[in-house]
Amino acid sequence: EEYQIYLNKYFPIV
Amino acid sequence: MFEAKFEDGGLFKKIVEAIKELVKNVNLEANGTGISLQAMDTSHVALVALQLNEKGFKKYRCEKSLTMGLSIENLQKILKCSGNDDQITLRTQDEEPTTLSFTFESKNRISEFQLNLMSLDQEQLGVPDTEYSSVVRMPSNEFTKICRELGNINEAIGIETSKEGIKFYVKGDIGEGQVSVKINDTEKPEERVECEVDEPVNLSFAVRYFNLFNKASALSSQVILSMSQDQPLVIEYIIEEMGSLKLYLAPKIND
Repeated sequence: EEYQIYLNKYFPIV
Repeated sequence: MFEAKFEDGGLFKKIVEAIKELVKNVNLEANGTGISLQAMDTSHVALVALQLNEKGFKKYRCEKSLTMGLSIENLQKILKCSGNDDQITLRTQDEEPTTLSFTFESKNRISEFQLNLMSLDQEQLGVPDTEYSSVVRMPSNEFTKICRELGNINEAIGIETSKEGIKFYVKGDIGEGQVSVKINDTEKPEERVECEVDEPVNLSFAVRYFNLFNKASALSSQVILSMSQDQPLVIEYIIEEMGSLKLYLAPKIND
């Protein structure tokens, strides 16, 4: 998805 | 030993049905408080988070926390051997189990199956417990219908909230349109529409994910949409007396 942001941008990997 | 018995096995089947097109392999986590699952879709824009509390089970026992890696496709194959009215028990014996046992129980039949577990190395995301600036509760079938209708016109759907209610809109090559859902406090809880708007939001999402999320509408007559500007939205289905299924979706960037 070219203009869809990945969730990782908002939620840190724990 | 881990044992969890669903009085209504059909509920477990509905949960699996709701997430099967979003996630392929998942880690099911069990501990003393219940069962949980968190998994991202393959494109990393949607997240599934399931929580089932031990009190909601007919029987629940988990002496030691454990992680069970499952293929949703294989889980579904096993669940197809159960009836919708069966009681379903999940069970493991060992501390580090390699299989998950299923017992399907109806008035006149008991079936036993073992599903091989997998070791999955999955990223876990820290989802903060946030206050959302707009929270909308509405009938889940109405949300499904709006997404299906507007999804015909464009692949992106806009959501705008205000004190008056919630508006869904699309702009596509063929034209544009909008659907406004009015607030109501009908006596029928399943038909109620409520909007708590501290700050209005205007966000855009890929409708095809909503269409996948809407498979979960079988779990609850109401859906809760929680939104803050430029943040992922959460679509929540409350699973009565058991917990909830939350589906997160990152917003689209303005194009």
